[in-house]
Amino acid sequence: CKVDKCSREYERLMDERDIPSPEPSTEFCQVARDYLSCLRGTARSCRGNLNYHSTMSTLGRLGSEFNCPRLLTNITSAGHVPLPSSSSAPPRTTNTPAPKRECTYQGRHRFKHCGLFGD
Amino acid sequence: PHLKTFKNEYQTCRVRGAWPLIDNPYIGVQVTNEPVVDGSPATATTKVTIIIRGRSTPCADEKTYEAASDASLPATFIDGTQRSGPDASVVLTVHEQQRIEIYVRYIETTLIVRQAGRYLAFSARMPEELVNFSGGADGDFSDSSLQLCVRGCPASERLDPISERGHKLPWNKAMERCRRSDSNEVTNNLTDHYLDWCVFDVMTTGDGASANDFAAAAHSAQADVLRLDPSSLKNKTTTHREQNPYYSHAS
Repeated sequence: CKVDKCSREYERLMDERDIPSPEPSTEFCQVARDYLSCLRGTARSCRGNLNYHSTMSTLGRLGSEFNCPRLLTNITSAGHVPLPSSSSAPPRTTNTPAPKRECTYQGRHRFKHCGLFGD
Repeated sequence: PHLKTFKNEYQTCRVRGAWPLIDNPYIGVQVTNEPVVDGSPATATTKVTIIIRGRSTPCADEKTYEAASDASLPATFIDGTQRSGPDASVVLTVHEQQRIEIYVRYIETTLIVRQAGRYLAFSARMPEELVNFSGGADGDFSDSSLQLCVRGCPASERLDPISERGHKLPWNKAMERCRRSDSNEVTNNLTDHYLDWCVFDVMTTGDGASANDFAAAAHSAQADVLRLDPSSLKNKTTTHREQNPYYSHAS
């Protein structure tokens, strides 16, 4: 598993572009996208590796929080499902409770189930 | 472990190590699996981590739940609380038979973690659009390919339930053990894949205490399905001929 090789390349690019930490900027999103691309290239050998899966998950979440797809393509993403506000909403602080309606999942839904046990 | 995906695919998988089950803007679930017995590729779940992603919604603070098979199921999130968000939009409850449930109201999602013998089990019920959201609109930054609940196990990680099961107990004995309900909580007879999976586990682990645990785990898993997704069960029992490819030669 070559997750460390991808991580070193990510750190090198962050230094080179003078980005001190993850931020909602086009430059960071480009670095993050390259990092994800490098990780995907190692996917088969990294299955089951905690560091690999955690890094993939964290990068995906940062990309979503920072609206990277929008920053990188400069178009409005379409196709979001009518779920409670996600990355477009600012994080709630203790002083700003969310409106009740916003936190109620409206509508009729079909449900899906997943289970894992044994063996 | 044995996996029933959101698409109702039933798989027995190797998936040794750390693997994501669910990974979307609202919830992340990851499991760690370890080998069950020497000489068998079968693994079982020894750790479950659930993250309720508060940063992506104003409806809850971020919460993490961690369960490990070598300790009792924690009764709280790791910060010691059982609730989060306005009007308790995230609630963790503790139930008998070593089971905890997390209900996330703003996405109508139920998560269950069970301790079955020496191992852990997981179950999730969530709206279809949230399942599909996983691979959604985030382009390069979305990746549903590694979520076992969404895509199932990679082909190379799948085990054949007949050729790769153990032989520590004959099929007949294993079937008898699985048909006998050892679980205090569940009295429903095992059917469908849950019966097949129980037979796989008991044949692989033998006639010791762990066989009881695995039979009980199958009953618990089926109990969750009866509650959360009852229409998926067809009440189909497996014949000896279906389970044993050599049956016709032997007879």
